[in-house]
Amino acid sequence: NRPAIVIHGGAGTIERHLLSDSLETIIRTALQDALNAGYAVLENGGTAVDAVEATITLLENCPEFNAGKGAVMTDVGTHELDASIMDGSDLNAGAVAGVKTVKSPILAARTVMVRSPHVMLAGEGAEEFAKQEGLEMVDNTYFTTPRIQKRWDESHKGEGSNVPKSKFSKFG
Amino acid sequence: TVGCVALDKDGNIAAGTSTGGMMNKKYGRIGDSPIIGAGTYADNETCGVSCTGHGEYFIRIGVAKEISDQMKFGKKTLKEAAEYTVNEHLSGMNAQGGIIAMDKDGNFELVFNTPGMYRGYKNATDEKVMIY
Repeated sequence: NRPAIVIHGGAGTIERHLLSDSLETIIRTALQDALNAGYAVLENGGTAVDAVEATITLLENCPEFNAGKGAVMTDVGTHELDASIMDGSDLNAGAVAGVKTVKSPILAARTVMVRSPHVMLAGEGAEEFAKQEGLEMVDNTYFTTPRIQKRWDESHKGEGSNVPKSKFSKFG
Repeated sequence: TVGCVALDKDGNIAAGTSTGGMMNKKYGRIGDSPIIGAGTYADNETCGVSCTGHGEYFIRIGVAKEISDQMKFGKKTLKEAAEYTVNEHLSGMNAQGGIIAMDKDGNFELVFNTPGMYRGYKNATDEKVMIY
């Protein structure tokens, strides 16, 4: 088996006019860096799970993607993160949902897979588990970036008035 | 949302997904990303899958495991399974999104029904990053 890796950074309406040349370069570079990081793990004999963790950790740390730092904001202006990982060799799996202060959700998911009898932990329980397992914890504001804050501000403009919420609003 | 599927030298497959979820979400809304079988799945006998898109539909269909099951029980190729699930099943429900998947032989599919998907692949002979 020759090692191989595939990645994604999200799908959607990627409006060309909104993607400046500089931002496109940042995104392409981040995707390439993630591929290189994961492939290097595989080339050095690392496991597929190690490669997935290395790749996604790098993407979580890149503020241009909706994961980890740079994650979108909830209606009340906070961040709630989710992640999951699965090992095809034994169908073992781990996941965290709705975490707010775990710096790397994918690392938390892997820790659930490897160091707990469960598959998914959610909310405060997941935070408690991550803390007990020594994972790096951050303030919720760690995940906010100026770009994300600006998008949130725009979508909440006219809040409290009868001005219809922005197109981002998908709630009745 | 970000995701990865890897195949190592021992032929093991792993998949992972991480996300901030939906902007302006309320009430503790969770999408498909943390749900095994919906946003993430891996089985050495078939493939690894990571998804991105309108999570509610990916959960209801069980997208990641549906692709694996079509290979396991329906004897489909990865290409046939991935293209059916995204271009017929999801599109048939007006559900938008995409998947990355790789099988035990290193064949991979990057299928989406949206205008774009940040994606890339790297193996011993080739590598590429794409957006649209």
